[in-house]
Amino acid sequence: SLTEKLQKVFRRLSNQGKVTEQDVNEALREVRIALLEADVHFKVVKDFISRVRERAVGQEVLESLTATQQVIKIVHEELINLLGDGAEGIRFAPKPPTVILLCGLQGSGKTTTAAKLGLWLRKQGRRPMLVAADVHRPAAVQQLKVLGQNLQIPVFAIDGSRDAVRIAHEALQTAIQQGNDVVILDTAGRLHIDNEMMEEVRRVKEATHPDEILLVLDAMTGQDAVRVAEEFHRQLEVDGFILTKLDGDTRGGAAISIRAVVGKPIKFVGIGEKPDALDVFHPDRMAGRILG
Amino acid sequence: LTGRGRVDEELFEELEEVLLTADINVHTTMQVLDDLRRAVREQRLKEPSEVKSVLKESLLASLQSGGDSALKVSPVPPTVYLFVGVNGVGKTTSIAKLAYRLRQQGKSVILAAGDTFRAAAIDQLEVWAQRVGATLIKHREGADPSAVIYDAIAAARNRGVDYVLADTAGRLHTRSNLMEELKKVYRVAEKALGRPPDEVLLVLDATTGQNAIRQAQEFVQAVNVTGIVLAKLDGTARGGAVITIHDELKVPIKLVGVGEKPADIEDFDAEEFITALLG
Ligand SMILES: Nc1nc2c(ncn2[C@@H]2O[C@H](COP(=O)(O)OP(=O)(O)OP(=O)(O)O)[C@@H](O)[C@H]2O)c(=O)[nH]1
Ligand SMILES: Nc1nc2c(ncn2[C@@H]2O[C@H](COP(=O)(O)OP(=O)(O)OP(=O)(O)O)[C@@H](O)[C@H]2O)c(=O)[nH]1
Ligand SMILES: [Mg+2]
Ligand SMILES: [Mg+2]
Repeated sequence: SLTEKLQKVFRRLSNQGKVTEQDVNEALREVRIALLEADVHFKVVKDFISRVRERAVGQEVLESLTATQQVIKIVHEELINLLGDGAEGIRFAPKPPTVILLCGLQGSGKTTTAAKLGLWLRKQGRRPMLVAADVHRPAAVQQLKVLGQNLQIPVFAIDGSRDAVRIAHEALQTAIQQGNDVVILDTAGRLHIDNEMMEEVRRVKEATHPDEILLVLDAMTGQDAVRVAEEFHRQLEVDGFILTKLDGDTRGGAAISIRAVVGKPIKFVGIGEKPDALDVFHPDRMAGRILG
Repeated sequence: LTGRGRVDEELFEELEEVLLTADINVHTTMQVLDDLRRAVREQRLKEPSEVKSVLKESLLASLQSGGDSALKVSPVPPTVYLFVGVNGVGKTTSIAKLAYRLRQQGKSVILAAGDTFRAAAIDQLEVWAQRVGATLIKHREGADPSAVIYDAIAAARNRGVDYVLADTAGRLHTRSNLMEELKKVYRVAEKALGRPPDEVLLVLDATTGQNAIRQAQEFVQAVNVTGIVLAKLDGTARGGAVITIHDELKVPIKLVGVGEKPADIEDFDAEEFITALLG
């Protein structure tokens, strides 16, 4: 673990009690390696290490006996600072329905997350509607229908339609008529560099004026997370992120990267395949996980 | 990469950034750059282009050594390929693409709907079977996946079908009960065939970072993975984690997924892969 590695670094100190800048550099090298192994983005790590260095060296005297704890404490605090606080939930519209648009790369967990969000919101007393606006993937509409049926949450779909914008728009009209106060739009997985597909989701946004645009990102995403998040944000103006598959053993450094670069909160985390496997984001738990 | 004029420490920092941002493991990167520094000294390299060329050669060498990147074909049909991997990486779609290619080659193909768990997983494979002209063997949702694979192999034998491509549910390598289920699928396939499946293909998502190495370690241990399918390489991720996987686990990369259409699959080409990785 990082703590053990730092203990090794500082154990070699003589008993003079004071830690030199070289010792700090060596400790920071271990922190850098830990963060890179955790998939934190290269540039984010660079900025992070220089901030930690400033604080570690800026401290009056880094006592050799407590150097490890002190550096870990600084790193932990800086990580939590970066991750923001986990308080943000869904920001509801003043006048219903609240529209939530889920977007992201292929296979990140959008459809499953749509159902999870539906269940979450219903448990809070809302009346959600799920919208099957993925007109591309084979049996995507069926997948959402099955999930909705299992939870007894209504699913809006237009069978055979290849028009995601029309589906989203008509779903919204139907929700208003039927008194659903939250509309959750599931969209097709897409590449941030696919102009046609990014155009499609932009048009879905224009047709429905979402209150929340959430990028659903796989927690095991590596260095590419920054580029993906930046591009989706540039084209859609995301309101936040949902990080999925955190029930695995991925360290989840993408969480740091996207938050640092885009500045929007991670609102929820997916922690399993079942519909109840959704949790609010806990920055302190995430920081501990990233540090390993 | 690098319009720099000289071979200096700044060049190495630039190269380090290229390698790390390609998701190459940090320890592998440090090793590669140490070897490169030694090569620069020993060969007295003066031009950045020479350094880059040596780097490319060393990465290529590590990727080209070891196992055969061609797909194994059984002398006695059916040839059976089992697809495994964590959730959402592209297993089902990769099966569809390979089935399409095989059908184009005039081969007969059975798809085994071994994901009996996820909503509409069977439906998804059914659509693909129709599109590519393959036969689907399926049971009810919730059925034992081993039974589906067993039936698919039996059907292939009875009907003289050339290939069985078996789909399995996505599963995190950290779920021991799901890994046990996968081991059973493998054993049942082996028993039905009288030999191990001709390929056990681990599908990895090119956007995955260091966790790909963990996935490979666990799946190799559980079910004797014979090859890797690296999907979603049409994105901006460069898939560098496979370099460490290949180094440490000796599993060859056999196929690359480059899109969502049936034709979007290619044989792994190490030269192309490393060239793209180095930018
Ligand atoms: N273990 C785990 N699996 C998850 C989680 N979220 C989703 N999955 C699984 O990940 C796989 C992909 O999920 P989907 O909901 O189909 O992903 P998607 O983003 O809708 O995929 P596309 O529509 O093809 O882009 C499925 O096997 C899900 O069960 C999670 O939090 N944990
Ligand atoms: N761009 C791109 N998308 C891909 C590629 N391979 C698969 N996909 C997409 O990734 C998503 C998930 O693919 P699936 O084949 O359902 O993945 P899976 O591993 O079977 O998922 P689970 O069964 O839920 O674990 C789908 O939207 C596919 O179209 C690829 O090479 N490139
Ligand atoms: Mg989906
Ligand atoms: Mg599948």
